[in-house]
Amino acid sequence: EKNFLETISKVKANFSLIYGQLFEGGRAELVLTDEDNPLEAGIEIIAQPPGKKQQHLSLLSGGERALTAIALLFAILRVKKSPFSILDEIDASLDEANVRRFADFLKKHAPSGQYIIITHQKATMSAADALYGVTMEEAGVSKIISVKFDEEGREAV
Amino acid sequence: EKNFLETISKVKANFSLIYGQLFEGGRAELVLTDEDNPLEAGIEIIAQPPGKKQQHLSLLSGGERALTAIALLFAILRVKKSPFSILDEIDASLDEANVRRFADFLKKHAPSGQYIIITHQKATMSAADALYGVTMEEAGVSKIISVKFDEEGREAV
Amino acid sequence: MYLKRLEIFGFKSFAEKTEIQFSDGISAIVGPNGSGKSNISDAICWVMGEQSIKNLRGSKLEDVIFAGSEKRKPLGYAQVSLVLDNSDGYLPLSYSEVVITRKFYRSGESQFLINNNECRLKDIQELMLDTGLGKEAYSIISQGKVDEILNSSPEQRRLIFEEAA
Amino acid sequence: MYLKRLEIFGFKSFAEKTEIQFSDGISAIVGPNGSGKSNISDAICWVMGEQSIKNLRGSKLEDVIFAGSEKRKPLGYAQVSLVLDNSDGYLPLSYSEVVITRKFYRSGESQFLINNNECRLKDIQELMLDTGLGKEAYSIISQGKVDEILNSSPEQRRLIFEEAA
Ligand SMILES: Nc1ncnc2c1ncn2[C@@H]1O[C@H](COP(=O)(O)OP(=O)(O)OP(=O)(O)O)[C@@H](O)[C@H]1O
Ligand SMILES: Nc1ncnc2c1ncn2[C@@H]1O[C@H](COP(=O)(O)OP(=O)(O)OP(=O)(O)O)[C@@H](O)[C@H]1O
Ligand SMILES: [Mg+2]
Ligand SMILES: [Mg+2]
Repeated sequence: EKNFLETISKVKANFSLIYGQLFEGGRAELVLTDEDNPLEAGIEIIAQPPGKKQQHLSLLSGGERALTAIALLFAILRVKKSPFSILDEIDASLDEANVRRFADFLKKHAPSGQYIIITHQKATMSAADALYGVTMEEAGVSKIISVKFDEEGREAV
Repeated sequence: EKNFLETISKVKANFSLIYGQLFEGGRAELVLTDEDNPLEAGIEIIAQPPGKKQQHLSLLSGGERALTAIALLFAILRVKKSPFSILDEIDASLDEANVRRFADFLKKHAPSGQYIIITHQKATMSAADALYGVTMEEAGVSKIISVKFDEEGREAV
Repeated sequence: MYLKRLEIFGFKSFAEKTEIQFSDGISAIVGPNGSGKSNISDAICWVMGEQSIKNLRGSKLEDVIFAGSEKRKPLGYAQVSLVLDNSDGYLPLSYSEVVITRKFYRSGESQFLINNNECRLKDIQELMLDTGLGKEAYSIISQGKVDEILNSSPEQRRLIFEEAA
Repeated sequence: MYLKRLEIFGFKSFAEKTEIQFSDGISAIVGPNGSGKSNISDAICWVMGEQSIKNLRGSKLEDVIFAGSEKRKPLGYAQVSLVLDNSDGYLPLSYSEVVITRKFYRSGESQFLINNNECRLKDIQELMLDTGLGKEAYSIISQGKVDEILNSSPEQRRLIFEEAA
């Protein structure tokens, strides 16, 4: 219980911080629906992109919602370490500028841990330490080609 | 009723044709769940990307599902003309090659009618006759810049 | 028939009176995340008679009115006009240009016009239905919804096709 | 602890025995639509104990077994092995390397192994739960589901956080 309150408060702090980093401004918060009853209260998400007015999450654009969810995901990962994360096209709705911000954040500030990220976005690929290409030279049969990026440059494996 | 059967048969023919064009092969069909009772039967979608085995639609990849849905959309539009279509990021799940196929199809074979297509994809933009840029120079306030492509080349409006 | 022009004022993020001249053919709407592209699609749905605020990503009716920004105050109403070229007589009206207008005030008051004549929402909805326009007619596909058509059951799909026929 | 290696054979589109050596750090999986990227994510979910075939985009249990292609026959079973580096002792097992294996035959027969010792599915699921891995722990986000966390009600979200704590 005490654990829960502590977790919430850490995720809360990280969410506000990471949101500000990903959106380069704006503000977002996790808010308890009942401050006097923290163990029973629900958790609301308040998000306000830079310069805009705070509104219901549903009114946010596809890309804004994705980036907000990514901020929350990273906040949780920073508090509750997960040995590895598998992220399937979480950057799909992001425009060029936001994919770059996401990729930069991933490379420089992502919570420690292993990330396996499926993507079609070049900026996200460039944030990776290793690249795995999946192909179907023969129709219907998947094959993997692995390319590692290390200090000396690319090296096909 | 006769109208319905005729519509179904035309959409069916167009769907199979357009699917083959968008996937550059493979096959897809609309199938009545009960051939002897066409007016009551449900409509199944069978889709088989090139070289693969026919499987439940749910097993298809995100991009394959999007392209299959696009083929069906165009088949319906070809049969039941709509004066205009508003398509919001229908190319979002497509990889580079598929976006190009989609854009080519849109430009050369799309059913007649007006298309207003929201996109982040460059290939789709290049299939357009006119481009409308939406920006928020002032935070929270949308503004439109219109650019037309015509025979003489780009011309900002 | 085609969509000639859209005039948006006070609808969602369109705090300034905005006119978009569309050409017949293929128009691409582009821009950064959150700039207002899908809001244009919402404006078209709304002026054509969309009644469910959920389908416009809102939770209360006044969500369609510009709510203000850090620098600007909220506005008092939202207004959208859709100008349709009707030179081919596609719409059963004797005008070569048909303008559909919808206005909604924070007070909850609504106004509907066809060629500047007040009418009911029902009149606009029926006009759109008769001419096969709108979401049911496959002419509007919302963001994230392209493969929705694959999710329906065979029976649901038949109903969709029946309406389309 | 990290995911060292994944061995896939007969699972969905992986008709050929496939080994993926992962590095600690950030790995990007890329490739054309339908090539098998999300199938890799499915393989990881499946070997970690996912029981709902719907969550693996299938409709019947045998959907995870390679169904064949135009040129190849279907295979008789699907097998996935997940090799975890446990040198930091994160997993409550006295091995520096932990291998989780799941095998499923068309007959409906299943086999589960931890470091080549047969076990029950339950043992794998509990091991994963204790170490905070899997979808509930936010460590696996499926395609198209990134903003799902925004859709839950405040109450649902609290439950999610309680489990995470
Ligand atoms: N009533 C309103 N008043 C002011 N702003 C609003 C209102 N309703 C929605 N918005 C704002 O409009 C923005 C969303 O716009 P829209 O969905 O059109 O973006 P988009 O261009 O489609 O972006 P994306 O590429 O991410 O899909 C949000 O930032 C939202 O806060
Ligand atoms: N049991 C099976 N046997 C053979 N092929 C299968 C099986 N299950 C799924 N597939 C095939 O795997 C392909 C989908 O793979 P996957 O979802 O991994 O693609 P993807 O690389 O993620 O593509 P996208 O970029 O579009 O998301 C489909 O073509 C599907 O038919
Ligand atoms: Mg949008
Ligand atoms: Mg995928």
